[in-house]
Amino acid sequence: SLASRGEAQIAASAEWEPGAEPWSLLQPLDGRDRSGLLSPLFKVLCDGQGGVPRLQPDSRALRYMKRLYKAYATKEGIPKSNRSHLYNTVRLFTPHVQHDKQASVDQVTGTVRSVDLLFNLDRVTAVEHLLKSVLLYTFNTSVSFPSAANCVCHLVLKEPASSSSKTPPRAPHSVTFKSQFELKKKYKWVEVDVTALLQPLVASDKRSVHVSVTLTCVKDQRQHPSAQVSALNLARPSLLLYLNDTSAQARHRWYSLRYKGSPSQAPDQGGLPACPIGEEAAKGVRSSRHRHRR
Amino acid sequence: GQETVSSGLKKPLVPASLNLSEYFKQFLFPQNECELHDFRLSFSQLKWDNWIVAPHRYSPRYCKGDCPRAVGHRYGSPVHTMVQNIIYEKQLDSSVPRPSCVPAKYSPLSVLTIEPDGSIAYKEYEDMIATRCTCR
Repeated sequence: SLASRGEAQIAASAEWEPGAEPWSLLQPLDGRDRSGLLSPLFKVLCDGQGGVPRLQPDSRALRYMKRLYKAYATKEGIPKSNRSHLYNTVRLFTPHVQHDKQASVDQVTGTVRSVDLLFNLDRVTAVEHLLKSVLLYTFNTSVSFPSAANCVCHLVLKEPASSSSKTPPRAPHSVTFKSQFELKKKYKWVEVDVTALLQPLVASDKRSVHVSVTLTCVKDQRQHPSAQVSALNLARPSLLLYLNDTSAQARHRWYSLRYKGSPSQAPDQGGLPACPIGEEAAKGVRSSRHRHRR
Repeated sequence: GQETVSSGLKKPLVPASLNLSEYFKQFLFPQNECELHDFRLSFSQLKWDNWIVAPHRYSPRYCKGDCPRAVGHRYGSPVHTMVQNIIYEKQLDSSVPRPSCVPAKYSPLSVLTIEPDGSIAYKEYEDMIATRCTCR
């Protein structure tokens, strides 16, 4: 496989310099410290520290990922076998904001919010292949919004001017997504699938994604004609990447699926259902509790 | 192998005061045989909890114990293990050790970590929890 050939490449071509740290032999050739658990473990063995200093993540993002973890793994940390997805890595990136136009509220056009975001995807390694990517919106449950709203998400992908003179600068992508959000008290997150937009970018090894996002939500006239539209308290969307890590250390779910006799499902890029994690997680929790009682 | 077995018996395993049933139990239930041992660690012990968010506890487990001489289907050991045991007992080569008690099967582990740039990663790693031991 690609990963094992890469490792062989490292072993064959690594120069052993006196004084070099042993774990540096595992470094990918481009020198960026990328690979998951192994290099921090080696670092602990070499200098006994618990890893490099880290930036603290956004608390909402951390809460979302903890909820995802509970949905995907048991209390002992073992991946739940009833999950049929093929990705073994989920990364959540919070954006650096270029500029943030405040929400404008209009009784006819609804709430409009546009924001310019920059995502740094440096942590995505060469052996992590993108299967699905979504923009994750968190809603403040205290909004006074009707239970249903029609939202249009308009994205403009801005590619950095290419450094090489060979490729001519391209006009920014402009892709429009349309999706309807139902705002219920128990939904705190909504995912907007942007796989088609980001797939070529991540596959071409670009690690900096600059995107302008405009979200317009209009109340659903049929349900609450008299409801006042108020400003949606929209947090800036985070970016969720569902990846398949092909390295030897990563768990390969298709392997266990195959040996359980069920045909493995080849992911088609658009086919993975995007559904609110809250609902899915809640369902998972409910059924297991039921089983327990029986 | 007779002489080996008897030399084993010659060792004073039982103090005179122990009763016979205790003595025979030794043979029915071999002591200190290769088996899986539990071991739990929490990442806060290692001061890793600033970057490993979940799981809170991790029990990698480990294998420890003596490998029986005639290793057979109970450990799923290959025939090579028995050959190595014979080389060891016949002292054909002093550098050849007795077969070791090692993990034979693992289960994966899901880990939620905070990356140095503040992003958050959920990853599933293979072979992180020992679930079965073998001799080889």
